[in-house]
Amino acid sequence: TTSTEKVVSHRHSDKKSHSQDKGSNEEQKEKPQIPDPAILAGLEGNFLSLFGLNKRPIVDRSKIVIPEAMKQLYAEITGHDVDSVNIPKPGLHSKSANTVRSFTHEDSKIDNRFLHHHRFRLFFNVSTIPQSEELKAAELTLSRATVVEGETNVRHQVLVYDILRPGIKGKRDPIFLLIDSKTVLINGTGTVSLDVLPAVQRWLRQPKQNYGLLVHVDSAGRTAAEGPVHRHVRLKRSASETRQEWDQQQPLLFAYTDDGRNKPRSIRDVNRSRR
Amino acid sequence: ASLRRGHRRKNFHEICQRRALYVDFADVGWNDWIVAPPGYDAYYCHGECTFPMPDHLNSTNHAVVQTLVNSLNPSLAPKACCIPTQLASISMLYLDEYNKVVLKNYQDMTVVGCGCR
Repeated sequence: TTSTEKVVSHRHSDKKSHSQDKGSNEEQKEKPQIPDPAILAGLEGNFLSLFGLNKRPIVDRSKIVIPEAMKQLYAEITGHDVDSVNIPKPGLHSKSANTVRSFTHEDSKIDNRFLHHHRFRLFFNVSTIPQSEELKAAELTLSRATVVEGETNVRHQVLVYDILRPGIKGKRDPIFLLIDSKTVLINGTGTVSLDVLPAVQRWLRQPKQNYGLLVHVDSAGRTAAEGPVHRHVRLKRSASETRQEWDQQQPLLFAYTDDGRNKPRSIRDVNRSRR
Repeated sequence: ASLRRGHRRKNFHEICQRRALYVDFADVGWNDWIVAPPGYDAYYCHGECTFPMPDHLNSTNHAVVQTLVNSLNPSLAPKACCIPTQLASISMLYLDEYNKVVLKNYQDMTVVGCGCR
């Protein structure tokens, strides 16, 4: 409405100037019309609301790393023949989700308490997920580094806990809730995916009680020394590693949500698109 | 023969069909926060719905009747409208206002097919 009003007022002022100065108006006719910045701003606002955004994001691309997994998921969705707004992710209840958000661990002083590479606390700030969106699935992905020396046929168990209450040294013990576990062979590569939906659901319900996730890689009583075997599942950056190298290796949290903006398709529509 | 060819070509352009409409995100200065795709392939439908209607225009029975009436007497009914009959969703990979990477699917954002309705 405001942009229409602006267009009307703009045209009205044009008419006024037309009657005042005919000569200058003839000159204007030859020049290409430049839209009013206010009208353009209104149009941009309408466009952004169509995309579900309140304002145009102001970002510094040089500081942000686009996870490779997000690029792959985008390529997978755009490469699909069947038209669908749902996110296809095997093993997760993400079929009714139409949005994926990725989160990285936020560094803090607590990180210094974890000296070894097989046990680490990961903190993800999920407060940016709009309250209007419904959480459908949540996934923690951890990258794995191939171990080529020594015993390579070793199994590791990756356990992920939701920290319900942090401990206070000498006063009280922390409370953890095991939410998922996976067994991995250390000679393998790729990523390990863990379902962390209960934890993210709790953080969204109680944002002040988000203490993060505790990830523990259990090597089943193997040597306690910090060797390459214990760094197979990447939880924290090594001192020898550059920031750029770590950016594509770091743990990621994916939140799959539904913004409720899509109409459910009828069987007739689905059959038509399949045909 | 050349006159007939020219006449045919003109008719072809006037028939209801899908036409290109592309918004390059770099042109509107949105390429800083939209990672992919580089632009928006929206398309639009334009052209006339004239009798007889070809099969590919996916016309409804009502549109055929309306166009037939129009061809007899234009004052009785206007021609059927050339509108999108099939739409597809698009995916966008972008950075939100909190600098978080978001992948979102938007329903009915691009025209796949046009028809007379």
